[in-house]
Amino acid sequence: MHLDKLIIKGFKSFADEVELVFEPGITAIVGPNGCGKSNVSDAIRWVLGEQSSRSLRCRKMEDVIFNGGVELKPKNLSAVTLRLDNEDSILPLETPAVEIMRQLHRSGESGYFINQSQCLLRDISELFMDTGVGMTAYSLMEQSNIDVLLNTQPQERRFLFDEVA
Amino acid sequence: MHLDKLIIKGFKSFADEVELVFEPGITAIVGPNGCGKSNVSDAIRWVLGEQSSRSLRCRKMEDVIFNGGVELKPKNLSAVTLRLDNEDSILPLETPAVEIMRQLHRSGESGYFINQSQCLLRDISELFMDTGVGMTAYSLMEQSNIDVLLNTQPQERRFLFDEVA
Amino acid sequence: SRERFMESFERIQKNFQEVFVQLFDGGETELLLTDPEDVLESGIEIIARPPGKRPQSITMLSGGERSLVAIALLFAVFKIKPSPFCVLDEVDAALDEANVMRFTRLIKEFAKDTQFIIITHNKRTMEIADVMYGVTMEQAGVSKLVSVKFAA
Amino acid sequence: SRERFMESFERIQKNFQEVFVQLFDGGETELLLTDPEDVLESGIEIIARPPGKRPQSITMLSGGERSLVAIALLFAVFKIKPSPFCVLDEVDAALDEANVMRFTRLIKEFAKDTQFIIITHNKRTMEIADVMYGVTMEQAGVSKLVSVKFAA
Ligand SMILES: Nc1ncnc2c1ncn2[C@@H]1O[C@H](COP(=O)(O)OP(=O)(O)OP(=O)(O)O)[C@@H](O)[C@H]1O
Ligand SMILES: Nc1ncnc2c1ncn2[C@@H]1O[C@H](COP(=O)(O)OP(=O)(O)OP(=O)(O)O)[C@@H](O)[C@H]1O
Ligand SMILES: [Mg+2]
Ligand SMILES: [Mg+2]
Repeated sequence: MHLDKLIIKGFKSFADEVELVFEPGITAIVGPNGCGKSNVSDAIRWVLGEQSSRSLRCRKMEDVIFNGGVELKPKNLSAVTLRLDNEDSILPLETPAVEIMRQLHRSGESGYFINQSQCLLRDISELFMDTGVGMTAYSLMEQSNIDVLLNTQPQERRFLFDEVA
Repeated sequence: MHLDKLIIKGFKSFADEVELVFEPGITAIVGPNGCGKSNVSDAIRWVLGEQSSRSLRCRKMEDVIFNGGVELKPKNLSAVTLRLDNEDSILPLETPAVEIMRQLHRSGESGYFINQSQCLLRDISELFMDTGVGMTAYSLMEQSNIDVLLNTQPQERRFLFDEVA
Repeated sequence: SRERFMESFERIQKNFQEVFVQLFDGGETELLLTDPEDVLESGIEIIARPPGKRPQSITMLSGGERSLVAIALLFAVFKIKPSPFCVLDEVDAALDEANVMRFTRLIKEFAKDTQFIIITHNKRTMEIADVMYGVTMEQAGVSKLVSVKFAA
Repeated sequence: SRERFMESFERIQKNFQEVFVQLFDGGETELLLTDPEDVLESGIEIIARPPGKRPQSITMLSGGERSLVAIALLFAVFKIKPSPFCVLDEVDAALDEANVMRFTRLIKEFAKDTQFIIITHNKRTMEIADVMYGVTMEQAGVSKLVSVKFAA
């Protein structure tokens, strides 16, 4: 299983639709400060079901919707689609590719979709159970999480070990 | 007033005596990871009277004494001397240069010296009172303190403002 | 369950030591349970000994050394419970050039089984990418993508 | 004493706005008292609006943008209570090349009244130094100095 394609629209600084195609190997994301690189990482976490707005650097989940630029009005809908290659059938679905989508409307209405049919957050979590997509993959995502991992109390640090046991 | 010379011996990774001469302008300190650059910054804080071993990245103050290398035995004494140019008489002393020194012996015995005569920590603090050498200069010294300044609660952040008021 | 934790703890220890040696080009490391009596609640202490130095708590290590220790720990866990993909966001920021090279060598090795998405400002890290996306913000406040694909 | 705090608070605000504009090449910033009724106990909120973007809490800013905000705040305070010398330890680590250039321009301006000691891995930052010391560790675990002095 590997990531195939990521489509971001209305999420954080991605006002207009943007599509990243991933290869199985190593993809680098580069660019100046503040251009949106970490926002791509946030988009992946978000579509996989991240519930903590704080770990997405937001105060409330509504903050992930594009809130406008100096010349552009805010958007009302954030939508992120992640397509995964499933040729090795690691995900418990028949299709050779699996598409998950998450939407959030400024009204608060939100939706999760697997292969374009609406589902619950729980269905997304269950989809990835036992695939290794989870805390560890996540813990590698946050910028400046090196200090988080090392500055935590010895007591807190054990989350990483409990996750594996 | 500006820093003139810094002599480090037995402090952290500086087993052997090392002398840095500073010019009034901009001095850069460079080198590979773990070679001792931040330790130079720690030496300046320490000789100015830093009491918190934690802010020097140590568990106890004894940890600042060179604790040995694979081939070298630990030292028993840490001594740092800082000479300041005082031509503009900002420091309340007659001499055109002021030398402060701090020593710590592994036995726990410690000493502070101004112009080579022993004094108390309090004398060093009073020497620098009203010269601007203090919290603000310190708060710029720690590596990775950017996050410390910005991640603090709005309540904690005000130390910087109270310092000035 | 105590056995299960200890078993995975020891596997992590072993992997941590191996990855540490790759990133530090030598040296040793140790994971200590702060309370060996109460394994399921105990905190975990990290002692590291970079080559040539004496063992010390990670608090005394330098910024770059701490980055390497954190990366080694994450990959130690990763070896046991691999994720099909992994996103790294500027974990190389504090590394000097020599350490970035060791870091990239480690990534290339793990990349045989894991897809990596690496956010970086570092030119040496960019060199190991198969594909590179540039993110820009020409229009005020709006992110756009520029794909800089490499030939295989 | 409430007046004294408010007076220095407003001076910091003004300096913060000025330094912010230098580092961001535009934009605006605001310092807010979370509890304007209780000025001596109130927390301080930072709102920043980089050029082209809308104002937001600093939590949503990028790593590099946060570095610039922290530097601007420290120097804003510095302008009021200058220190004869200032030690900076890798504060440029998260900055891209364009921002490092703005950062170095700011340092050169403050260097007229303040002596700077700057620890850095960045070549552009090294370029503004009058004197450069290299620290090395040839002998295992022992730091040594190599002075690389420049002609004036
Ligand atoms: N909901 C939103 N609407 C519009 N802009 C947003 C939103 N959320 C975040 N942003 C903007 O996105 C920018 C941050 O992007 P990001 O963190 O991805 O930068 P980056 O490329 O990782 O930069 P760095 O190299 O400094 O880490 C910030 O300037 C922030 O203002
Ligand atoms: N008391 C001590 N005795 C011997 N070595 C010590 C002592 N205290 C700290 N060290 C060593 O000093 C090294 C850290 O040095 P320092 O933090 O100055 O590195 P640095 O040059 O700032 O590196 P970086 O670029 O990674 O930030 C560590 O490897 C640590 O083990
Ligand atoms: Mg970022
Ligand atoms: Mg350092």
